[in-house]
Amino acid sequence: MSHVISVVNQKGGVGKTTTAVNLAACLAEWGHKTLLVDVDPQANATSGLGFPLNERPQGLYKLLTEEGEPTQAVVPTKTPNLDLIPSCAALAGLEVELAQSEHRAEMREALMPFNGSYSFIILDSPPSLGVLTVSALVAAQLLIIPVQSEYYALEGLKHLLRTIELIRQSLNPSLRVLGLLRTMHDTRTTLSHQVVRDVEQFFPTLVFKTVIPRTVRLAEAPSYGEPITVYDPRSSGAQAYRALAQEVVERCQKL
Amino acid sequence: MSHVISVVNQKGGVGKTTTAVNLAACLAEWGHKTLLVDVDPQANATSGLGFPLNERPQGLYKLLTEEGEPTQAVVPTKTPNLDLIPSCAALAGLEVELAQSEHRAEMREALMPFNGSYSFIILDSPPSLGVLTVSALVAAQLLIIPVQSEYYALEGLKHLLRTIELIRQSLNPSLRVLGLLRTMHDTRTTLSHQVVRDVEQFFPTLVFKTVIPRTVRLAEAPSYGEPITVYDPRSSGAQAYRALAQEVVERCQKL
Ligand SMILES: Nc1ncnc2c1ncn2[C@@H]1O[C@H](COP(=O)(O)OP(=O)(O)OP(=O)(O)O)[C@@H](O)[C@H]1O
Ligand SMILES: Nc1ncnc2c1ncn2[C@@H]1O[C@H](COP(=O)(O)OP(=O)(O)OP(=O)(O)O)[C@@H](O)[C@H]1O
Ligand SMILES: [Mg+2]
Ligand SMILES: [Mg+2]
Repeated sequence: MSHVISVVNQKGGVGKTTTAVNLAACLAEWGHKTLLVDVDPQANATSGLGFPLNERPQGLYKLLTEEGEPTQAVVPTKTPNLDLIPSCAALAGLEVELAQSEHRAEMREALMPFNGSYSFIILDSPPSLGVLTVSALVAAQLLIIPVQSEYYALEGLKHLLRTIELIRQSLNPSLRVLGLLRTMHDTRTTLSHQVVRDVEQFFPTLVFKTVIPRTVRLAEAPSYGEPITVYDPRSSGAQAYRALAQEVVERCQKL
Repeated sequence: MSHVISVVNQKGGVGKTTTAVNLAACLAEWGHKTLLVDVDPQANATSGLGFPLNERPQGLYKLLTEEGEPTQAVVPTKTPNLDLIPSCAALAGLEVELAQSEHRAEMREALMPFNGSYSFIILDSPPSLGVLTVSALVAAQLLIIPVQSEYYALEGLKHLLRTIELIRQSLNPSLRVLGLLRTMHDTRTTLSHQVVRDVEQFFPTLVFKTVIPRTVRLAEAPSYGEPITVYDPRSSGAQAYRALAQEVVERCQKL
């Protein structure tokens, strides 16, 4: 059985894609066979791993519309042990179709063929609580919630946790929060220290010990199409995501 | 006739809310009667101006469901000349209803009663190209597109401009881009300088001359429920948004 983890937060720009890509890369570097699934029509995780933005439907779109063999939706990446199911802009069009069908479990079923051939399946989701994100919440058993160390990101957290509880009760009873990840921590500002402390105070058992620093190397890496473990393996960003990978594996073992 | 301006970008966390709130505050400070409309169910613009997050339906939700008088949806803010139509989480529920109706012009019609009693009506939109954002694109004549000085934000720009062109052809022929606003510019990093230069090269006539610096004062202000003109009127963030307000007024006069 694979551990299926969705990275979610409806607040925009909090580090969902950066976390999905780099956590997946660190798990793969360590030797865990990992599949990254890009569920965002913006396809940032796809381009962040060096694949050009493709107007034509590909990857997850073909998987959800059952075109071709499921394994054809998967592409290998430059990182050993890391495969990708890419996204495309056309995925946004599916959102309307998925919304009309009562069946929220399409994505969970579409990913079934891959269950067992990977240790970890990581889903990157868009900044919304729409159908694609709900599908990712139904497909996963575990959630990682990146929280940017800023005011607006903290505000939306209570609403997100309530929504997750509703999904658990109605659509996916096995869903649980693996952890809250504090991201883009800027050690120079009191605001950032305040939010990092607040998250720990409000959610002491959920928060990961690892805090991801704000570092320009993490923002540069996607423009080279590389995860941080390839772009700058000895950087503080790479170390932080390796520490996160360690905590994720430990928490999964205790489940 | 009011100038109706929507602040849009499906990329998350690029500074849409920060721009909508602070541009509206600078226009009001200057003496222009301004109405800010929060079209995002996250209601960040609402809390950024000091109004508590309200679970009960209010503001734009009531306006779109035609409950009560339109003017009851408007609340005055602490800033003279600045009024707000607040958002609430329930607005997300309307998205499904709006999607099912063929009628994309609900928001444009709902805002008609306010046209003429304000010089500017500014709409803050969510990070998606869903029904609420499309409604804001149909309600507006002018668009401001914040572009964070980072790689992923630049990537999504071409797709956004194509989508806007489609909306202009099918739903709103008077729609035009007033300008691209470079935000969160960090003068210490080459990445930021590179993106700021790239945006100017690709879109020389669209880009605003004003570039908003990354400054912690802009990130702190919403936790006090104040626009930057009240929280720290002499800060570089306040100066930058005043310069933007000047450019916006000049461009509107030339239309
Ligand atoms: N720790 C960090 N340090 C510096 N920059 C970062 C860090 N994490 C993410 N970024 C940058 O911040 C921006 C937002 O991050 P990212 O795109 O990963 O967020 P997201 O939550 O996936 O956004 P969206 O809501 O649009 O999907 C990106 O430009 C990214 O490169
Ligand atoms: N110029 C700036 N300097 C420093 N911080 C900023 C600046 N502009 C915005 N921020 C901060 O960056 C974060 C993202 O900005 P904001 O919420 O305005 O973006 P958004 O595009 O509205 O996000 P969403 O996509 O979730 O609606 C916020 O925490 C905000 O306070
Ligand atoms: Mg993302
Ligand atoms: Mg916003």
